[in-house]
Amino acid sequence: SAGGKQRNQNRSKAPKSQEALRVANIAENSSTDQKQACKKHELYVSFRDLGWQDWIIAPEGYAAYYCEGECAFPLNSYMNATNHAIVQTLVHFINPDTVPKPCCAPTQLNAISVLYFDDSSNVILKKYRNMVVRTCGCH
Amino acid sequence: DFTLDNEVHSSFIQRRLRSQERREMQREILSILGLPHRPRPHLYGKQNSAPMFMLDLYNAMTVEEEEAEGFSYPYKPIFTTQGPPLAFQQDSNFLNDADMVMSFVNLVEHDKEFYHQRRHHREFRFDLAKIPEGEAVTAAEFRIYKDYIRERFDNETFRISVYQVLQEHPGRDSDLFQLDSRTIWAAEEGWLVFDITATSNHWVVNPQHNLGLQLSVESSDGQSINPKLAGLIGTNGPHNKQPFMVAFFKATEIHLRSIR
Repeated sequence: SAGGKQRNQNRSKAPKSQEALRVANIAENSSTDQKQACKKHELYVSFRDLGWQDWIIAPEGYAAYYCEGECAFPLNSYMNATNHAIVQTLVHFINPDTVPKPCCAPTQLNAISVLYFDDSSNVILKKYRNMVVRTCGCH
Repeated sequence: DFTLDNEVHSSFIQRRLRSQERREMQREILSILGLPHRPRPHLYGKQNSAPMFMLDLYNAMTVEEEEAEGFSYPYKPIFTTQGPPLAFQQDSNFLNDADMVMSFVNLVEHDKEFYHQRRHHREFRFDLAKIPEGEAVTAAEFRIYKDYIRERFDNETFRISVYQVLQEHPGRDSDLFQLDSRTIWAAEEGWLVFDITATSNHWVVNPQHNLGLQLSVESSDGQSINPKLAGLIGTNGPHNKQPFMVAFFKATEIHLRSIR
């Protein structure tokens, strides 16, 4: 803590303008981060486009959700995050060079059912668990 | 905003996949589906009895999944398959618990009707050898459609029995084990459902014992009746009323994708 106090004293000696720049930078970052917050995005995968409509009966395609966005300080209230991610965000804020930001990843996954013919014209209805992103969050 | 939505959906289409990308994506999805290559079904279309029945199950399963996730549907879809609801749907646990449901095509190309010692039998065969390892049958049924018949047999009943073929003997009756039977009015029409769970499980574990099923029809005074005269649809009937079997499976182990 002595070091910290020392550093704080140094900081307090930093010119005002530098301090102002740093705070402005954070504010700007957070607003950008707001735009790029961690959330679910959609990309539609069409089986028809893959030329598979002769053997896949249903669905015609599926929404391949994916998670993308920043988990940067401050984590806004609407962004869900694990407690650990919140702590890591603070530690990253203090030591950006040594501790990475939390990552944006699925927090809940859904099953998807696919109905298709096999080579012998039998029909298979299979449920694939944990396949489709339902919600995203910071981990 | 409809246009926005449209945009999202067509984002995939806007950029035509290069053939290399398409192949990569196909390979990835086949790997997730656990398939070595894309199947090439050789006969029948999606308007046949089994695919239509399975599509009903698919819709029911999808609605169940989405209701479980809090999506609410203003109405329940009406099943398109005619006739009585699937016996197991009344206990939809089979559907919820199932990791996989499979319908099997009857491999007997032309109705084989046996007439030994004044008894009519019709034969059915299904190939359950290609079930992925680790899947166990939790329920299975044999479905055959009975048409309305106009002439004689009014006010009569039929007793329809389904047997597992245990042993075949050239020139004489096979050894049969009765699985299920049903007594119906001769004038009834619709899908008849027979429980063949135990036999299906046996065939999955011992494919060499799979010698198929046989079906017989008797009048109320014990006379053997030709299934065709009783209105039971055979291989020469309409595609959407062809007989088939369906089995519900539960995976006994977690399926891991091969590591590349």
